[in-house]
Amino acid sequence: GINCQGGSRMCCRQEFFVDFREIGWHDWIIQPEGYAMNFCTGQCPLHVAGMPGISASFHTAVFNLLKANTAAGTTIGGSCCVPTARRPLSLLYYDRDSNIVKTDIPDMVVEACGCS
Amino acid sequence: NLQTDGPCPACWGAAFDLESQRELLLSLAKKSILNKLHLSQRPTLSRPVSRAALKTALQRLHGPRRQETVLEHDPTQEYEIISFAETGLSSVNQTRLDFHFPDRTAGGLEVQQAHLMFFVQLPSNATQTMNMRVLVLRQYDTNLTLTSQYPLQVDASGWHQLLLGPEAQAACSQGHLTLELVTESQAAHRSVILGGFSHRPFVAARVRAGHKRRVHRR
Repeated sequence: GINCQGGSRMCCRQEFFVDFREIGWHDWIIQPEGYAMNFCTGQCPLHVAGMPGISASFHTAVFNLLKANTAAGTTIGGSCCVPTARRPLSLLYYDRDSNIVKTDIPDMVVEACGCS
Repeated sequence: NLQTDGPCPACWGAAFDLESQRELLLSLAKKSILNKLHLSQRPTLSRPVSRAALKTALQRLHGPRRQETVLEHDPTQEYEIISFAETGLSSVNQTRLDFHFPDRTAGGLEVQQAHLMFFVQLPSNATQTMNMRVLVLRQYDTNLTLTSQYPLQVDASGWHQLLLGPEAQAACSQGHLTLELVTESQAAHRSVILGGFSHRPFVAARVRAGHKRRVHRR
């Protein structure tokens, strides 16, 4: 996947870290200290459509650009920048009875983005 | 809703300004986590747990980690819950322990496995014969009813672990478990079950968000 940096406008993963102390949740959430609520943003032009994540090599992109130019006007619909890899968020927290609860919430952290 | 001018929110042309949207993203994060934990709001802590008890319990939780892939293929979310005992009516020979479990979703909890952990302080070279009783509240009855009891033989001081049977697991699913530890020696002057801050008994349960059986009207 490609991480968003600088003025890149292509589909990339935007990192965004939520510090539980900053939002006042550090008293009931024991671990971790925060949550990486990364998300996908950016453009998916025609020549990278359907190429999720690191498979979008330079040569493939150029080759597809040629194909897209020749095929312009024939393809319909858009391509979106979406997560292509995710991982669970493991939480250790107190519930209202002061029990300690440990759970893994699936698919909470975006690891990589690509064009659908 | 984020301002987009394209058909797909992830495909907008203008660069996304993180700082101006920070408050919105923080509130999205809160909502997402509470939603996934089936909580309507963040818990307020009424009875803080001592650091010593927390440390002991975490050592208990950090056992061997199962493969994540197992979890990924199983959509039902699993929890490990540590509930600390409230010591109810107790005497030298009889310690009553009350545990409260959350009703995680409308469907309740399915307890996969549950252990009782308790600390026993014995005189040196002494052994102790005990009984563990499981008490439940029957419907329309305000008195606790004994459902089962198990003999125990404790031969050393320290933490002891006891696997809880189906009656106790059912009581956890109902949200409230009451156990009684009864020692048989009459000569004791104080309870051998320690309940201080760093030796607070607790139940460690592995549970799944259960699904209450639906009753169909015929």
